[in-house]
Formats: sequence, structure tokens, C-alpha cells
Amino acid sequence: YSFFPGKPQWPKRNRDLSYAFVPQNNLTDEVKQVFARAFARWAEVTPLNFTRSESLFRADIVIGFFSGDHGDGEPFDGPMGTLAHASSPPTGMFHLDGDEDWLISGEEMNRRILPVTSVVDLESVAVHEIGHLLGLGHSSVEDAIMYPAISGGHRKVELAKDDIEGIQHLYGDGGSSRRNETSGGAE
Amino acid sequence: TFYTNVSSVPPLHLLNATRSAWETFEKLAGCHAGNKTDGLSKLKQYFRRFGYISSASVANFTDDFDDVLESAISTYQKNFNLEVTGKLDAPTLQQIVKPRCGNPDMIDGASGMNAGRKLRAVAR
Repeated sequence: YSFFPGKPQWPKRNRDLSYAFVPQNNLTDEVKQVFARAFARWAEVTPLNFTRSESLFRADIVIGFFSGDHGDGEPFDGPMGTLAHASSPPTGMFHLDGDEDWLISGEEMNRRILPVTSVVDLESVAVHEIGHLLGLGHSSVEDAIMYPAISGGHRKVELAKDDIEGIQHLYGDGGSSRRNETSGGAE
Repeated sequence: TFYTNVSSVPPLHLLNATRSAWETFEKLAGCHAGNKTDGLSKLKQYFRRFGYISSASVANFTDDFDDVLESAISTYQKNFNLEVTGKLDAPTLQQIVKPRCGNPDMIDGASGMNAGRKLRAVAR
């Protein structure tokens, strides 16, 4: 795992982070639910909590789909290429390429279809970008969520050991190991 | 476009959608130091975008396979666990054309990925 230069993170007084969607995207609840699932994966291993806000101005994290040049100096390039980008803490800017075809089902794709598709699993990308929003950089570990590349059709949403160690270096585990022990579920 | 399941993606759309934004790089296979080939300047822009070439080091990108590009390729290969050859071999190009996150791998020439780490060996 790696961090942004200077290891920026959300301040200790702000462990309850809110996120909002750019209203112009008119996202359905089904799409918004994908992001909720992605945030929950990071909340499970940290003391951080994430709640959806309807107010763009009060939210810590703003999520939006944009095409081409969208004003932040990092234009999107159409289908495939770059899929999304996100800022380091505490900026909270999460942009996704509006020209991609996004899969929101949460199901594995048939291996026969994989080589001929450019449909990208939204939750996989969301989990990765949230890692950036929380302070993680890219990782060379191919199984890690923070590995920079993902092939069309692939789904990778489970945090790897490398991701968990990285994020807990920044925020601690929030008692997640204790929770596992008391519930008897630790393997 | 959002698809709620794979079967809702039109078949023709699937077949037409395999083009990558960077698939033109595939024709650069086999290029190495000393070559001058159309498209290398675009590849340099790719490496600059992801932090492998600093904006300050090159004002105008040419199609020359120079030391700057060779160094960028070597660092990229380290970061992605590829054999470090400094050449545009097939595994490197296959990795380059994959869709990816737009955040850079290196910031101000530094990386927390493999290329920024020292290998440690422990004698037992």
C-alpha cells in the first residue's frame, strides 16, 4: 500500500463522513446503493462512518459522473482508458467517467463475455476511489483494491490484506478486530 | 449508461465496445532505445499523466525513444511487477492498454508502489 505525499487523512474530529451525489446526474437509488455498499466495505475495517447527505454543500465527499473536460484539469477520455479519479483527504472530490458503460448488478460476469466487453463494474471502481478519498495511493499488489488497473467486466470489491493494513495505518481498526473476536467469527 | 445485469447489454454493443482509448499503443510493440516511431510522443504523454515523466523534464514530446522514456518504462514495469526490460515488450503494452484509475501512480517523482521501495533480504 502507499499514501499520498505527506500522508493526508481526514481529521480525528471528523470520523463521520457524509457524501452527496451531483444532482444533475439524476442517479437512481439502485446506482446510489452501489456506492453505499462500497463505503460500507471501508467502514467495516476502520472507525469511519459514512452517511448519505442530500446537501451538496455540507457533504464531505461529492460524487459525480462527468464527460471529457469537466473543469478539474483532468479530462476524461471516453470509453475505457481512465475510468475515474478522486482527490486526497480532505478534499472529497470523486469523479467518474460518464462515457463508460457501468454494470451495477453486483454479479460476476460470464467468462465468455469478458473478452468482448467494455462494461465496467461500478462497485469495483467505487471501492478503489474511496480508498483514495481516505488517503491511500496505488498499490503494486495485484489482488489489492488499490491496484491501479482493472479489466472491463472484472469485479473486485473485497478489501485485500494490503488495503486493510494501509487504511488501518491511517485510522486504526476502530475495534473491528475486537468485534470479530467477540462474535466468534474471526478466521 | 448503467446496466442492471450483463444480459441487458446489447450484443452488438458488446462487440463494438472492445476498443480501448489507448489501443493505438499496441502498434509500438518491440520499440526500444534509439528508435523513432510515430506514437511514442503520445505514449510519453501517457507516462507524464501517471507521474512517470515529470512535466518539467520535457517541454515538447518527440517520437524518439530516448532515455526519459526508457526510464519511465522501467519504473512502470517495476510498479506493475513486470520484467524490467526498459523496452515496449508485449506484457508491458498489454498492461498499458488496460483501463485504469486516473490518479497518478507517482507524485513528484516519488512512488509508494514497488518502484519506490527498497528490497530487503533477510539471511537465515
